[in-house]
Amino acid sequence: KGKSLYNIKQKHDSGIKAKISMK
Amino acid sequence: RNALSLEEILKLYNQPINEEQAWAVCYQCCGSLRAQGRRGESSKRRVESPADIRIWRDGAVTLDAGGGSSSSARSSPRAGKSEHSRCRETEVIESLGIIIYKALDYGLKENEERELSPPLEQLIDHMTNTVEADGSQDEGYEALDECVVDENDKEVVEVVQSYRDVMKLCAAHLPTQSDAANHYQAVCRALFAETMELYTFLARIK
Repeated sequence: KGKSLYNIKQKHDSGIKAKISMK
Repeated sequence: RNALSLEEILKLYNQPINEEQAWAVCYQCCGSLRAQGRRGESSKRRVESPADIRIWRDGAVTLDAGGGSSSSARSSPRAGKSEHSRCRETEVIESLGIIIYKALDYGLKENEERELSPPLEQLIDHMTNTVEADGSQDEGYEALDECVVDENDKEVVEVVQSYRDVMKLCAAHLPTQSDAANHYQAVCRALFAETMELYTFLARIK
């Protein structure tokens, strides 16, 4: 897979991804 | 073809949209929803999936009332106020914010999270944590709400209550706010054109 154009980090409980997945 | 859904775009590229495209789709979608509101055609419905968001050849972005959602949820814009699928502007904004985030997160694993720039993360956070207006708010209402300005006189939206607030936040992201409409339309136009190019190329190869 080519180098992505954005940084990926470990999903964090208080991060926006966690907040949105609870919606 | 004159339009593509956001879902088709994601599937074709098999990668998430970039940040500028996210800003542009938010701005353009809220712009068309606001215009619909002014024409009294707003059939406010939550965005259920990327299939509901349509990017047009000219750079416009609209919500497809019937896109993918079951026919029972679909009803003509003329339907009365009591019909169950109508919802408040803030609910449409929240659902749009969620779908845009998912488009930014497309293809990432459950435990992976994309690092968004703080302004974009704040936009999505605002959109998904809207605040109910005090009743005086209806779409297209051009109230001169008291607004907060920062040190260089830039209007700061602190809570999102309307499509207009989302558009203001998107405009504030640009060096020249007055250029927002042209800029974001151009970004969406390019998104459509590049995707159609890829679509045609792949079809030819097939």
